[in-house]
Amino acid sequence: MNAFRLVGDLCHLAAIVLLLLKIWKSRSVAGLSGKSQILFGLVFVTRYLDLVTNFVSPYNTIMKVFFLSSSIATVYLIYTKFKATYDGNHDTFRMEFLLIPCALLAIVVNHEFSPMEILWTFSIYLEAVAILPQLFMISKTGEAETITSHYLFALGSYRGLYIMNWLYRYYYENNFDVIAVVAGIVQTVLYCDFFYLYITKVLQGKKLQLPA
Amino acid sequence: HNHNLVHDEL
Repeated sequence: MNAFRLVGDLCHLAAIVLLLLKIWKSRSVAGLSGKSQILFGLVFVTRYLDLVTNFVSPYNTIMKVFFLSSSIATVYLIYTKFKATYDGNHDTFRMEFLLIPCALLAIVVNHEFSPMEILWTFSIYLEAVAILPQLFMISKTGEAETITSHYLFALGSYRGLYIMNWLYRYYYENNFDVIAVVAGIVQTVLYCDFFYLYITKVLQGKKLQLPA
Repeated sequence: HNHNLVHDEL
């Protein structure tokens, strides 16, 4: 474990907690893409199948349990409890356009052709693009609530910090996973446009508004 | 099964 990865995991944790706080306090899922949350749930389910078979550390297990349960809870809140506030008309990104290419790529490009490893690879590829429905929805509505933009900033930062973690592990632990690194770079690049808007607008106290 | 495939990251 290194500081980059620890801070990255804490950013990820903060993002998920921020999202749950937003939903619970505002009693609304307005502006949230249920599709992205479904994809994130799928990412955790397919990645953490080794939760019981492969013990890494208490920290690893606790975080996996929290990520799994919180992502499933978020999907539940969006599609059942606060369904009345879910803005389905703007959450129209076709998930199959992400699921099918990620599945095919995971079958073709992986470290080992075994079910667990292909599912892990699928989860890595899917995580890289899972935020697209949310970013697409913001581009359609033209704006995002401030707390939603904090959520996105924390979520985008987590994988950016992981890139530094991979650099660190490459130089000091001689550990390198090209699949995770390439997907992680793609994932972080997808947030760049949002990062620019967040830093130039939200941090200036303005609402996140996309140029019409 | 090449055992360096233990994924120790979240």
